Amino acid sequence: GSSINWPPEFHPGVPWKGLQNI
Amino acid sequence: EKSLIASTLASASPEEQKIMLGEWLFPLIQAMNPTLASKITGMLLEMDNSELLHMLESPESLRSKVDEAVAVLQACQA
Repeated sequence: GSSINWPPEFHPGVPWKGLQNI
Repeated sequence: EKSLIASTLASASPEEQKIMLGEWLFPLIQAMNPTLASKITGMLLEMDNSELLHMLESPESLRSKVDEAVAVLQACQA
């Protein structure tokens, strides 16, 4: 199937994509 | 240590609070599940900060949430 973009992965030191949803 | 975490969070913006909680939680989660740690952390960060703080203070609570997150992720990927 298609790739799933959820959940946004968290990597230390890298801006977290999930912040766009807050 | 608890009050330090709480006071540090209180002085940060909502975005900074999530980043800090993620930075604190990630190594703990990575120790439990190195493969899915990035996704588990991202998933747990969608919860309330108060719940995330509780997980930082309670290894049992963190482990149960990590187990839940792994089950959800595996269901999504199946």
